[in-house]
Amino acid sequence: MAIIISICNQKGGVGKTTTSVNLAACLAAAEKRTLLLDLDPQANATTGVGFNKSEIKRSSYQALIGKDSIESSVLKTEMNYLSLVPSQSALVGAELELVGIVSRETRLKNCIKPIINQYDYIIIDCPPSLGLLTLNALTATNYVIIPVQCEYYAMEGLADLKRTIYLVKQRLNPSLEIKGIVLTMFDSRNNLAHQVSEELRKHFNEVVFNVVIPRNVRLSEAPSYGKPIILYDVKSKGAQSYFELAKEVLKQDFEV
Amino acid sequence: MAIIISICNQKGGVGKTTTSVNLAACLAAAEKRTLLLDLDPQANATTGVGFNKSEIKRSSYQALIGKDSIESSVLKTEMNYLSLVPSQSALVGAELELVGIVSRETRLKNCIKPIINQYDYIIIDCPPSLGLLTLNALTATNYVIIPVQCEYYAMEGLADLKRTIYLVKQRLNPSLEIKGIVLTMFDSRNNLAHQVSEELRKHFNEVVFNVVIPRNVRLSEAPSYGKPIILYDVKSKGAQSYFELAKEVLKQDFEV
Ligand SMILES: Nc1ncnc2c1ncn2[C@@H]1O[C@H](COP(=O)(O)OP(=O)(O)OP(=O)(O)O)[C@@H](O)[C@H]1O
Ligand SMILES: Nc1ncnc2c1ncn2[C@@H]1O[C@H](COP(=O)(O)OP(=O)(O)OP(=O)(O)O)[C@@H](O)[C@H]1O
Ligand SMILES: [Mg+2]
Ligand SMILES: [Mg+2]
Repeated sequence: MAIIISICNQKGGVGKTTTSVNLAACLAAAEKRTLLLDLDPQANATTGVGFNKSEIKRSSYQALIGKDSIESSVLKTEMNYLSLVPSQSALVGAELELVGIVSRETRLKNCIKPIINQYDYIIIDCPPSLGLLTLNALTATNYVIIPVQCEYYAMEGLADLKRTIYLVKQRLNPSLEIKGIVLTMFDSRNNLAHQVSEELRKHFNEVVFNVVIPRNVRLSEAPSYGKPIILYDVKSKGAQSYFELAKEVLKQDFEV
Repeated sequence: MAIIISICNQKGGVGKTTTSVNLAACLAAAEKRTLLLDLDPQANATTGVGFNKSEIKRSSYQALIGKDSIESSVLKTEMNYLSLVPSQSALVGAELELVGIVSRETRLKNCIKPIINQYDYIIIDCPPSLGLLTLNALTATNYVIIPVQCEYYAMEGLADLKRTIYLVKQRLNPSLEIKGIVLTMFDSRNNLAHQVSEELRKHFNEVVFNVVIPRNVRLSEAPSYGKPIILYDVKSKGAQSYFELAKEVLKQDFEV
Protein backbone atom coordinates (compact mmCIF):
# COMPACT_ATOMS: atom_id res chain seq x y z
CA MET A 1 0.00 0.00 0.00
CA ALA A 2 1.61 3.24 -1.16
CA ILE A 3 2.37 6.13 1.18
CA ILE A 4 0.91 9.23 -0.51
CA ILE A 5 2.69 12.56 0.03
CA SER A 6 1.40 15.86 -1.42
CA ILE A 7 3.86 18.73 -1.92
CA CYS A 8 1.72 21.73 -1.23
CA ASN A 9 1.87 25.51 -0.74
CA GLN A 10 -0.39 28.10 -2.36
CA LYS A 11 2.51 30.57 -2.40
CA GLY A 12 4.06 30.53 -5.83
CA GLY A 13 7.64 29.69 -6.69
CA VAL A 14 8.66 28.19 -3.33
CA GLY A 15 10.10 24.96 -4.77
CA LYS A 16 7.08 22.59 -4.87
CA THR A 17 7.96 21.11 -8.25
CA THR A 18 11.68 20.99 -7.52
CA THR A 19 10.95 19.15 -4.25
CA SER A 20 8.40 16.77 -5.88
CA VAL A 21 10.68 15.77 -8.74
CA ASN A 22 13.85 15.41 -6.66
CA LEU A 23 12.30 13.72 -3.62
CA ALA A 24 10.58 11.24 -5.96
CA ALA A 25 13.87 10.60 -7.80
CA CYS A 26 15.79 10.04 -4.55
CA LEU A 27 13.12 7.61 -3.27
CA ALA A 28 13.38 5.78 -6.62
CA ALA A 29 17.19 5.70 -6.24
CA ALA A 30 16.57 3.97 -2.87
CA GLU A 31 14.63 1.36 -4.91
CA LYS A 32 11.23 2.40 -3.63
CA ARG A 33 8.61 2.00 -6.36
CA THR A 34 7.65 5.66 -6.78
CA LEU A 35 4.91 7.42 -8.77
CA LEU A 36 5.21 11.16 -9.38
CA LEU A 37 1.72 12.61 -9.97
CA ASP A 38 1.66 16.06 -11.64
CA LEU A 39 -1.50 17.92 -10.59
CA ASP A 40 -0.42 21.36 -11.82
CA PRO A 41 -1.72 22.61 -15.21
CA GLN A 42 1.72 24.20 -15.76
CA ALA A 43 3.04 20.61 -16.05
CA ASN A 44 6.49 21.55 -14.72
CA ALA A 45 7.01 18.18 -12.99
CA THR A 46 6.23 16.49 -16.33
CA THR A 47 8.99 18.55 -17.97
CA GLY A 48 11.28 18.07 -15.01
CA VAL A 49 11.50 14.31 -15.67
CA GLY A 50 12.02 14.64 -19.38
CA PHE A 51 8.63 14.72 -21.11
CA ASN A 52 7.31 17.38 -23.49
CA LYS A 53 3.96 18.53 -22.13
CA SER A 54 2.57 19.30 -25.61
CA GLU A 55 3.00 15.60 -26.57
CA ILE A 56 1.01 14.26 -23.61
CA LYS A 57 -2.19 12.43 -24.73
CA ARG A 58 -3.46 11.14 -21.37
CA SER A 59 -2.93 12.87 -18.05
CA SER A 60 -4.31 13.44 -14.57
CA TYR A 61 -6.97 15.57 -16.28
CA GLN A 62 -8.76 12.67 -17.99
CA ALA A 63 -8.69 10.67 -14.78
CA LEU A 64 -10.17 13.51 -12.70
CA ILE A 65 -13.08 14.11 -15.05
CA GLY A 66 -13.67 10.38 -15.35
CA LYS A 67 -12.74 9.83 -19.00
CA ASP A 68 -9.88 7.39 -18.45
CA SER A 69 -8.25 5.45 -15.64
CA ILE A 70 -5.18 7.04 -14.09
CA GLU A 71 -3.31 3.86 -14.93
CA SER A 72 -3.70 4.48 -18.66
CA SER A 73 -1.72 7.75 -18.33
CA VAL A 74 1.27 6.35 -16.40
CA LEU A 75 4.62 6.84 -18.17
CA LYS A 76 7.98 5.18 -17.38
CA THR A 77 10.84 7.64 -16.79
CA GLU A 78 14.59 7.22 -17.25
CA MET A 79 14.85 5.84 -13.73
CA ASN A 80 13.82 2.22 -13.07
CA TYR A 81 11.73 2.79 -10.01
CA LEU A 82 10.20 6.14 -11.05
CA SER A 83 6.96 6.51 -13.05
CA LEU A 84 4.94 9.61 -13.88
CA VAL A 85 1.28 10.57 -14.20
CA PRO A 86 1.76 13.64 -16.43
CA SER A 87 -0.23 16.84 -16.54
CA GLN A 88 -1.37 19.02 -19.41
CA SER A 89 -2.79 22.54 -19.85
CA ALA A 90 -6.34 21.15 -20.10
CA LEU A 91 -6.14 20.62 -16.34
CA VAL A 92 -6.86 24.35 -15.96
CA GLY A 93 -10.41 23.52 -17.02
CA ALA A 94 -10.80 20.71 -14.48
CA GLU A 95 -11.38 23.12 -11.64
CA LEU A 96 -14.40 24.63 -13.44
CA GLU A 97 -15.66 21.27 -14.71
CA LEU A 98 -15.53 19.63 -11.27
CA VAL A 99 -17.47 22.37 -9.46
CA GLY A 100 -20.91 21.04 -10.35
CA ILE A 101 -20.07 17.38 -9.71
CA VAL A 102 -21.03 15.53 -6.52
CA SER A 103 -18.04 14.43 -4.42
CA ARG A 104 -15.80 16.79 -6.40
CA GLU A 105 -13.09 16.71 -3.70
CA THR A 106 -12.73 12.93 -3.69
CA ARG A 107 -12.23 12.33 -7.41
CA LEU A 108 -8.47 11.92 -7.14
CA LYS A 109 -8.74 9.64 -4.11
CA ASN A 110 -11.01 7.31 -6.08
CA CYS A 111 -8.74 7.42 -9.14
CA ILE A 112 -5.70 6.39 -7.12
CA LYS A 113 -7.36 3.44 -5.32
CA PRO A 114 -6.88 0.87 -8.14
CA ILE A 115 -3.12 1.52 -8.40
CA ILE A 116 -2.25 2.10 -4.75
CA ASN A 117 -0.65 -1.34 -4.26
CA GLN A 118 1.67 -1.01 -7.24
CA TYR A 119 3.82 1.63 -5.51
CA ASP A 120 5.64 2.28 -2.25
CA TYR A 121 5.33 6.07 -2.63
CA ILE A 122 3.04 8.42 -4.59
CA ILE A 123 4.32 12.04 -4.66
CA ILE A 124 1.77 14.68 -5.77
CA ASP A 125 3.00 18.06 -7.10
CA CYS A 126 0.31 20.69 -6.40
CA PRO A 127 -0.42 24.00 -8.19
CA PRO A 128 0.07 27.35 -6.39
CA SER A 129 -3.53 27.74 -5.14
CA LEU A 130 -6.03 26.37 -2.63
CA GLY A 131 -8.61 25.50 -5.27
CA LEU A 132 -10.24 22.17 -6.18
CA LEU A 133 -7.06 20.57 -7.54
CA THR A 134 -5.18 21.10 -4.27
CA LEU A 135 -8.28 20.04 -2.28
CA ASN A 136 -8.34 16.80 -4.28
CA ALA A 137 -4.71 16.17 -3.39
CA LEU A 138 -5.29 16.92 0.30
CA THR A 139 -8.25 14.54 0.35
CA ALA A 140 -6.37 11.69 -1.36
CA THR A 141 -3.10 12.06 0.53
CA ASN A 142 -1.70 10.57 3.76
CA TYR A 143 0.87 13.32 4.34
CA VAL A 144 1.69 16.88 3.29
CA ILE A 145 5.20 18.30 2.86
CA ILE A 146 5.23 22.10 2.75
CA PRO A 147 8.20 23.74 0.96
CA VAL A 148 8.80 27.26 2.27
CA GLN A 149 11.14 29.85 0.83
CA CYS A 150 12.87 31.89 3.53
CA GLU A 151 11.11 35.06 2.49
CA TYR A 152 8.52 37.27 4.13
CA TYR A 153 5.59 36.67 1.74
CA ALA A 154 6.14 32.91 1.93
CA MET A 155 5.74 33.01 5.72
CA GLU A 156 2.50 34.89 5.52
CA GLY A 157 0.64 32.21 3.61
CA LEU A 158 1.33 29.43 6.09
CA ALA A 159 -1.57 30.28 8.40
CA ASP A 160 -4.07 29.99 5.51
CA LEU A 161 -2.53 26.70 4.42
CA LYS A 162 -2.62 25.24 7.93
CA ARG A 163 -6.28 26.27 8.27
CA THR A 164 -7.15 24.57 4.95
CA ILE A 165 -5.30 21.39 5.98
CA TYR A 166 -7.16 21.39 9.30
CA LEU A 167 -10.56 21.78 7.55
CA VAL A 168 -9.81 18.95 5.09
CA LYS A 169 -8.70 16.77 8.00
CA GLN A 170 -11.96 17.45 9.84
CA ARG A 171 -14.35 16.98 6.93
CA LEU A 172 -12.76 14.87 4.20
CA ASN A 173 -9.59 13.07 5.31
CA PRO A 174 -9.20 12.32 9.04
CA SER A 175 -5.82 10.61 8.58
CA LEU A 176 -4.20 13.69 6.96
CA GLU A 177 -0.95 14.75 8.69
CA ILE A 178 1.73 17.39 8.02
CA LYS A 179 4.89 15.35 7.49
CA GLY A 180 7.05 18.43 7.64
CA ILE A 181 8.09 21.87 6.44
CA VAL A 182 11.20 21.98 4.28
CA LEU A 183 13.14 25.25 3.95
CA THR A 184 14.12 25.87 0.33
CA MET A 185 16.42 28.22 -1.63
CA PHE A 186 18.25 29.02 1.61
CA ASP A 187 21.02 31.58 1.17
CA SER A 188 23.17 31.58 4.29
CA ARG A 189 24.62 35.04 3.46
CA ASN A 190 21.19 36.62 3.76
CA ASN A 191 19.90 37.85 7.17
CA LEU A 192 16.25 37.57 6.21
CA ALA A 193 16.70 33.85 5.53
CA HIS A 194 18.09 33.24 9.03
CA GLN A 195 15.30 35.30 10.61
CA VAL A 196 12.56 33.42 8.73
CA SER A 197 14.16 30.06 9.55
CA GLU A 198 14.26 30.88 13.27
CA GLU A 199 10.67 32.14 13.18
CA LEU A 200 9.48 28.91 11.49
CA ARG A 201 11.28 26.59 13.91
CA LYS A 202 9.71 28.59 16.77
CA HIS A 203 6.12 28.47 15.45
CA PHE A 204 6.11 25.09 13.76
CA ASN A 205 8.67 23.43 15.99
CA GLU A 206 7.59 19.83 15.72
CA VAL A 207 7.66 19.51 11.96
CA VAL A 208 10.55 21.42 10.34
CA PHE A 209 12.91 18.97 8.59
CA ASN A 210 16.55 19.10 9.75
CA VAL A 211 17.87 19.36 6.18
CA VAL A 212 17.72 22.82 4.58
CA ILE A 213 17.75 22.98 0.77
CA PRO A 214 20.35 25.63 -0.21
CA ARG A 215 19.97 27.97 -3.18
CA ASN A 216 21.94 26.05 -5.81
CA VAL A 217 21.98 27.02 -9.48
CA ARG A 218 22.35 23.36 -10.57
CA LEU A 219 18.81 22.74 -9.29
CA SER A 220 17.43 25.39 -11.63
CA GLU A 221 19.52 24.14 -14.57
CA ALA A 222 18.46 20.50 -14.31
CA PRO A 223 14.87 21.02 -15.62
CA SER A 224 16.17 22.39 -18.92
CA TYR A 225 17.77 18.94 -19.46
CA GLY A 226 14.62 17.14 -18.28
CA LYS A 227 16.54 15.42 -15.49
CA PRO A 228 16.20 15.23 -11.72
CA ILE A 229 19.25 16.67 -9.96
CA ILE A 230 20.71 13.23 -9.10
CA LEU A 231 20.96 12.42 -12.82
CA TYR A 232 22.11 15.92 -13.83
CA ASP A 233 24.76 16.56 -11.15
CA VAL A 234 24.84 14.05 -8.31
CA LYS A 235 27.78 15.82 -6.57
CA SER A 236 25.97 19.17 -6.31
CA LYS A 237 24.77 20.60 -2.99
CA GLY A 238 21.25 20.40 -4.41
CA ALA A 239 21.47 16.64 -4.98
CA GLN A 240 23.04 16.03 -1.58
CA SER A 241 20.33 17.99 0.22
CA TYR A 242 17.50 16.13 -1.53
CA PHE A 243 19.16 12.79 -0.65
CA GLU A 244 19.12 13.99 2.96
CA LEU A 245 15.43 14.88 2.68
CA ALA A 246 14.60 11.43 1.27
CA LYS A 247 16.54 9.83 4.16
CA GLU A 248 14.52 11.85 6.70
CA VAL A 249 11.26 10.86 5.00
CA LEU A 250 12.24 7.16 4.89
CA LYS A 251 13.40 7.27 8.51
CA GLN A 252 10.00 8.64 9.61
CA ASP A 253 8.08 5.98 7.64
CA PHE A 254 10.11 2.92 8.49
CA GLU A 255 11.28 3.54 12.03
CA VAL A 256 8.08 4.51 13.76
CA MET B 1 -9.93 57.82 -17.65
CA ALA B 2 -7.52 55.44 -15.92
CA ILE B 3 -5.09 53.24 -17.81
CA ILE B 4 -5.57 49.72 -16.38
CA ILE B 5 -2.52 47.43 -16.25
CA SER B 6 -2.69 43.80 -15.02
CA ILE B 7 0.47 42.16 -13.73
CA CYS B 8 -0.01 38.60 -14.79
CA ASN B 9 1.76 35.23 -15.01
CA GLN B 10 0.41 31.85 -13.89
CA LYS B 11 3.95 30.76 -12.96
CA GLY B 12 4.39 31.22 -9.26
CA GLY B 13 6.96 33.41 -7.53
CA VAL B 14 8.14 35.37 -10.59
CA GLY B 15 7.71 38.83 -9.01
CA LYS B 16 4.09 39.75 -9.84
CA THR B 17 3.39 41.28 -6.43
CA THR B 18 6.80 42.92 -6.16
CA THR B 19 6.26 44.48 -9.60
CA SER B 20 2.64 45.54 -8.83
CA VAL B 21 3.50 47.21 -5.52
CA ASN B 22 6.67 48.93 -6.73
CA LEU B 23 5.43 50.03 -10.14
CA ALA B 24 2.30 51.47 -8.49
CA ALA B 25 4.46 53.27 -5.89
CA CYS B 26 6.75 54.74 -8.56
CA LEU B 27 3.78 55.96 -10.61
CA ALA B 28 2.39 57.55 -7.43
CA ALA B 29 5.79 59.17 -6.80
CA ALA B 30 5.43 60.69 -10.29
CA GLU B 31 2.16 62.19 -9.01
CA LYS B 32 -0.08 59.93 -11.05
CA ARG B 33 -3.25 59.08 -9.12
CA THR B 34 -2.72 55.33 -8.78
CA LEU B 35 -4.95 52.52 -7.47
CA LEU B 36 -3.33 49.19 -6.60
CA LEU B 37 -5.96 46.43 -6.86
CA ASP B 38 -5.07 43.15 -5.09
CA LEU B 39 -6.81 40.26 -6.82
CA ASP B 40 -4.81 37.47 -5.17
CA PRO B 41 -6.33 35.63 -2.16
CA GLN B 42 -2.82 35.53 -0.64
CA ALA B 43 -3.17 39.33 -0.23
CA ASN B 44 0.58 39.92 -0.55
CA ALA B 45 0.13 43.31 -2.27
CA THR B 46 -2.11 44.34 0.65
CA THR B 47 0.72 43.48 3.07
CA GLY B 48 3.31 45.02 0.79
CA VAL B 49 1.81 48.50 1.26
CA GLY B 50 1.43 48.20 5.00
CA PHE B 51 -1.97 46.65 5.79
CA ASN B 52 -2.67 43.56 7.89
CA LYS B 53 -4.80 41.24 5.77
CA SER B 54 -6.62 39.80 8.81
CA GLU B 55 -7.97 43.27 9.62
CA ILE B 56 -9.49 43.87 6.18
CA LYS B 57 -13.31 44.20 6.31
CA ARG B 58 -14.08 45.03 2.68
CA SER B 59 -12.05 43.88 -0.28
CA SER B 60 -12.11 42.99 -3.97
CA TYR B 61 -14.04 39.86 -2.90
CA GLN B 62 -17.22 41.71 -1.87
CA ALA B 63 -17.11 43.75 -5.07
CA LEU B 64 -16.73 40.67 -7.30
CA ILE B 65 -19.66 38.81 -5.76
CA GLY B 66 -21.76 41.98 -5.85
CA LYS B 67 -22.12 42.65 -2.12
CA ASP B 68 -20.45 46.05 -2.03
CA SER B 69 -19.06 48.63 -4.42
CA ILE B 70 -15.33 48.51 -5.02
CA GLU B 71 -15.20 52.13 -3.91
CA SER B 72 -16.26 51.18 -0.39
CA SER B 73 -13.14 49.01 0.00
CA VAL B 74 -10.56 51.60 -1.15
CA LEU B 75 -7.88 52.39 1.48
CA LYS B 76 -5.41 55.30 1.48
CA THR B 77 -1.76 54.26 1.81
CA GLU B 78 1.26 56.11 3.22
CA MET B 79 1.83 57.69 -0.20
CA ASN B 80 -0.34 60.62 -1.29
CA TYR B 81 -1.16 59.41 -4.76
CA LEU B 82 -1.42 55.69 -3.97
CA SER B 83 -4.64 53.93 -2.87
CA LEU B 84 -5.38 50.24 -2.42
CA VAL B 85 -8.27 47.88 -3.01
CA PRO B 86 -7.21 45.14 -0.57
CA SER B 87 -7.70 41.41 -0.81
CA GLN B 88 -8.56 38.81 1.80
CA SER B 89 -8.51 35.00 2.03
CA ALA B 90 -12.24 34.82 1.26
CA LEU B 91 -11.30 35.61 -2.33
CA VAL B 92 -10.31 31.93 -2.68
CA GLY B 93 -14.05 31.19 -2.64
CA ALA B 94 -14.87 33.74 -5.36
CA GLU B 95 -13.65 31.46 -8.13
CA LEU B 96 -16.17 28.76 -7.09
CA GLU B 97 -18.95 31.26 -6.37
CA LEU B 98 -18.61 33.01 -9.75
CA VAL B 99 -18.72 29.83 -11.85
CA GLY B 100 -22.51 29.57 -11.98
CA ILE B 101 -23.08 33.28 -12.59
CA VAL B 102 -23.84 34.77 -16.00
CA SER B 103 -21.10 37.12 -17.30
CA ARG B 104 -18.73 35.77 -14.68
CA GLU B 105 -15.67 37.06 -16.56
CA THR B 106 -16.87 40.69 -16.70
CA ARG B 107 -17.64 41.21 -12.99
CA LEU B 108 -14.43 43.12 -12.30
CA LYS B 109 -14.79 45.26 -15.41
CA ASN B 110 -18.24 46.37 -14.25
CA CYS B 111 -16.99 46.99 -10.69
CA ILE B 112 -14.23 49.29 -11.91
CA LYS B 113 -16.40 51.44 -14.24
CA PRO B 114 -17.75 53.78 -11.52
CA ILE B 115 -14.26 54.69 -10.27
CA ILE B 116 -12.31 54.73 -13.53
CA ASN B 117 -12.18 58.54 -13.76
CA GLN B 118 -10.79 58.99 -10.26
CA TYR B 119 -7.37 57.56 -11.23
CA ASP B 120 -4.67 57.88 -13.86
CA TYR B 121 -3.52 54.26 -13.36
CA ILE B 122 -5.07 51.10 -11.94
CA ILE B 123 -2.53 48.30 -11.33
CA ILE B 124 -3.99 44.80 -10.78
CA ASP B 125 -1.90 42.12 -8.99
CA CYS B 126 -3.01 38.68 -10.23
CA PRO B 127 -2.78 35.28 -8.51
CA PRO B 128 -0.55 32.50 -9.93
CA SER B 129 -3.20 30.78 -12.04
CA LEU B 130 -5.30 31.16 -15.20
CA GLY B 131 -8.61 30.77 -13.38
CA LEU B 132 -11.61 33.10 -13.09
CA LEU B 133 -9.80 35.77 -11.07
CA THR B 134 -7.11 36.22 -13.70
CA LEU B 135 -9.73 36.05 -16.49
CA ASN B 136 -11.61 38.86 -14.75
CA ALA B 137 -8.44 40.94 -14.68
CA LEU B 138 -7.68 40.25 -18.37
CA THR B 139 -11.23 41.23 -19.31
CA ALA B 140 -11.17 44.48 -17.34
CA THR B 141 -7.66 45.58 -18.27
CA ASN B 142 -6.19 47.68 -21.10
CA TYR B 143 -2.68 46.22 -20.85
CA VAL B 144 -0.79 43.27 -19.41
CA ILE B 145 2.73 43.36 -18.00
CA ILE B 146 4.26 39.88 -17.67
CA PRO B 147 7.06 39.48 -15.09
CA VAL B 148 9.34 36.58 -16.00
CA GLN B 149 12.07 35.08 -13.84
CA CYS B 150 15.11 34.08 -15.89
CA GLU B 151 14.56 30.41 -15.17
CA TYR B 152 13.62 27.44 -17.32
CA TYR B 153 10.20 26.67 -15.79
CA ALA B 154 9.22 30.35 -16.05
CA MET B 155 9.88 30.31 -19.79
CA GLU B 156 7.73 27.25 -20.31
CA GLY B 157 4.53 28.86 -19.13
CA LEU B 158 4.67 31.82 -21.50
CA ALA B 159 3.09 29.99 -24.43
CA ASP B 160 0.01 29.09 -22.33
CA LEU B 161 -0.24 32.65 -21.06
CA LYS B 162 -0.02 34.14 -24.54
CA ARG B 163 -2.71 31.76 -25.77
CA THR B 164 -5.02 32.76 -22.90
CA ILE B 165 -4.42 36.47 -23.58
CA TYR B 166 -5.17 35.92 -27.26
CA LEU B 167 -8.46 34.08 -26.45
CA VAL B 168 -9.57 36.83 -24.05
CA LYS B 169 -8.73 39.44 -26.67
CA GLN B 170 -10.83 37.60 -29.26
CA ARG B 171 -13.88 36.90 -27.09
CA LEU B 172 -14.05 39.32 -24.18
CA ASN B 173 -11.70 42.30 -24.52
CA PRO B 174 -10.68 43.36 -28.05
CA SER B 175 -8.52 46.27 -26.83
CA LEU B 176 -6.29 44.01 -24.68
CA GLU B 177 -2.57 44.45 -25.43
CA ILE B 178 0.68 43.09 -23.93
CA LYS B 179 2.49 46.19 -22.71
CA GLY B 180 5.66 44.26 -22.13
CA ILE B 181 7.63 41.46 -20.50
CA VAL B 182 9.85 42.49 -17.60
CA LEU B 183 12.77 40.26 -16.61
CA THR B 184 12.94 39.90 -12.82
CA MET B 185 15.39 38.57 -10.19
CA PHE B 186 18.16 38.75 -12.79
CA ASP B 187 21.51 37.50 -11.49
CA SER B 188 24.21 38.54 -13.93
CA ARG B 189 26.67 35.91 -12.57
CA ASN B 190 24.36 33.08 -13.64
CA ASN B 191 24.64 31.67 -17.21
CA LEU B 192 21.07 30.39 -17.28
CA ALA B 193 19.79 33.94 -16.70
CA HIS B 194 21.67 35.24 -19.73
CA GLN B 195 20.47 32.33 -21.88
CA VAL B 196 16.82 32.83 -20.90
CA SER B 197 17.08 36.58 -21.42
CA GLU B 198 18.47 36.09 -24.96
CA GLU B 199 15.80 33.50 -25.75
CA LEU B 200 13.02 35.87 -24.60
CA ARG B 201 14.29 38.84 -26.58
CA LYS B 202 14.46 36.58 -29.64
CA HIS B 203 10.92 35.15 -29.32
CA PHE B 204 9.11 38.15 -27.89
CA ASN B 205 11.29 40.82 -29.46
CA GLU B 206 8.85 43.67 -29.69
CA VAL B 207 7.77 43.78 -26.09
CA VAL B 208 10.64 43.08 -23.64
CA PHE B 209 11.27 46.18 -21.47
CA ASN B 210 14.80 47.60 -21.62
CA VAL B 211 15.14 47.68 -17.84
CA VAL B 212 15.99 44.36 -16.16
CA ILE B 213 15.08 44.01 -12.46
CA PRO B 214 18.16 42.59 -10.68
CA ARG B 215 17.99 40.12 -7.78
CA ASN B 216 18.26 42.53 -4.84
CA VAL B 217 17.72 41.47 -1.23
CA ARG B 218 16.30 44.90 -0.29
CA LEU B 219 13.27 44.09 -2.49
CA SER B 220 12.51 40.99 -0.43
CA GLU B 221 13.09 42.81 2.88
CA ALA B 222 10.75 45.72 2.12
CA PRO B 223 7.47 43.72 2.47
CA SER B 224 8.30 42.81 6.08
CA TYR B 225 8.18 46.57 6.81
CA GLY B 226 5.00 47.02 4.75
CA LYS B 227 6.72 49.51 2.47
CA PRO B 228 7.33 49.77 -1.25
CA ILE B 229 11.04 49.78 -2.08
CA ILE B 230 11.15 53.54 -2.72
CA LEU B 231 10.10 54.19 0.89
CA TYR B 232 12.23 51.39 2.36
CA ASP B 233 15.51 52.02 0.50
CA VAL B 234 15.32 54.51 -2.33
CA LYS B 235 19.06 54.18 -3.15
CA SER B 236 18.91 50.39 -3.67
CA LYS B 237 19.31 48.82 -7.11
CA GLY B 238 15.77 47.49 -6.68
CA ALA B 239 14.28 50.96 -6.28
CA GLN B 240 16.30 52.36 -9.18
CA SER B 241 15.18 49.58 -11.52
CA TYR B 242 11.50 50.03 -10.67
CA PHE B 243 11.84 53.78 -11.26
CA GLU B 244 13.23 52.91 -14.70
CA LEU B 245 10.29 50.59 -15.35
CA ALA B 246 7.81 53.32 -14.39
CA LYS B 247 9.61 55.72 -16.74
CA GLU B 248 9.34 53.22 -19.62
CA VAL B 249 5.64 52.72 -18.90
CA LEU B 250 4.97 56.46 -18.74
CA LYS B 251 6.97 57.05 -21.90
CA GLN B 252 4.84 54.50 -23.80
CA ASP B 253 1.57 56.05 -22.54
CA PHE B 254 2.34 59.69 -23.01
CA GLU B 255 4.58 59.82 -26.05
CA VAL B 256 2.68 57.72 -28.54
N1 LIG C 1 17.12 25.28 -4.09
C1 LIG C 1 17.02 25.94 -5.25
N2 LIG C 1 18.08 26.65 -5.71
C2 LIG C 1 17.98 27.34 -6.86
N3 LIG C 1 16.88 27.41 -7.65
C3 LIG C 1 15.80 26.72 -7.25
C4 LIG C 1 15.80 25.95 -6.05
N4 LIG C 1 14.58 25.35 -5.91
C5 LIG C 1 13.86 25.76 -6.98
N5 LIG C 1 14.59 26.57 -7.79
C6 LIG C 1 14.14 27.27 -9.01
O1 LIG C 1 13.22 28.29 -8.57
C7 LIG C 1 12.08 28.32 -9.43
C8 LIG C 1 10.85 28.00 -8.60
O2 LIG C 1 10.86 26.68 -8.17
P1 LIG C 1 9.64 25.67 -8.48
O3 LIG C 1 9.15 25.89 -9.86
O4 LIG C 1 10.06 24.31 -8.09
O5 LIG C 1 8.58 26.25 -7.44
P2 LIG C 1 7.03 25.91 -7.38
O6 LIG C 1 6.62 26.16 -5.99
O7 LIG C 1 6.79 24.56 -7.94
O8 LIG C 1 6.41 27.02 -8.36
P3 LIG C 1 4.85 27.12 -8.77
O9 LIG C 1 4.23 27.84 -7.62
O10 LIG C 1 4.85 27.90 -10.04
O11 LIG C 1 4.36 25.72 -8.94
C9 LIG C 1 12.34 27.30 -10.53
O12 LIG C 1 12.83 27.99 -11.65
C10 LIG C 1 13.38 26.36 -9.95
O13 LIG C 1 14.21 25.83 -10.93
N1 LIG D 1 14.18 41.37 -7.80
C1 LIG D 1 14.05 40.68 -6.66
N2 LIG D 1 15.15 40.43 -5.92
C2 LIG D 1 15.05 39.69 -4.78
N3 LIG D 1 13.90 39.16 -4.32
C3 LIG D 1 12.79 39.37 -5.02
C4 LIG D 1 12.78 40.14 -6.22
N4 LIG D 1 11.52 40.19 -6.71
C5 LIG D 1 10.76 39.46 -5.84
N5 LIG D 1 11.52 38.99 -4.82
C6 LIG D 1 11.09 38.10 -3.72
O1 LIG D 1 10.81 36.84 -4.33
C7 LIG D 1 9.59 36.29 -3.80
C8 LIG D 1 8.60 36.12 -4.95
O2 LIG D 1 8.19 37.38 -5.44
P1 LIG D 1 6.63 37.77 -5.50
O3 LIG D 1 5.93 37.31 -4.29
O4 LIG D 1 6.55 39.20 -5.85
O5 LIG D 1 6.22 36.89 -6.75
P2 LIG D 1 4.72 36.57 -7.23
O6 LIG D 1 4.83 36.26 -8.67
O7 LIG D 1 3.83 37.67 -6.83
O8 LIG D 1 4.37 35.26 -6.39
P3 LIG D 1 2.92 34.52 -6.40
O9 LIG D 1 2.97 33.67 -7.63
O10 LIG D 1 2.90 33.71 -5.12
O11 LIG D 1 1.88 35.58 -6.43
C9 LIG D 1 9.11 37.25 -2.73
O12 LIG D 1 9.54 36.78 -1.48
C10 LIG D 1 9.80 38.57 -3.08
O13 LIG D 1 10.07 39.34 -1.95
MG1 LIG E 1 5.41 23.97 -9.40
MG1 LIG F 1 1.99 37.56 -5.80
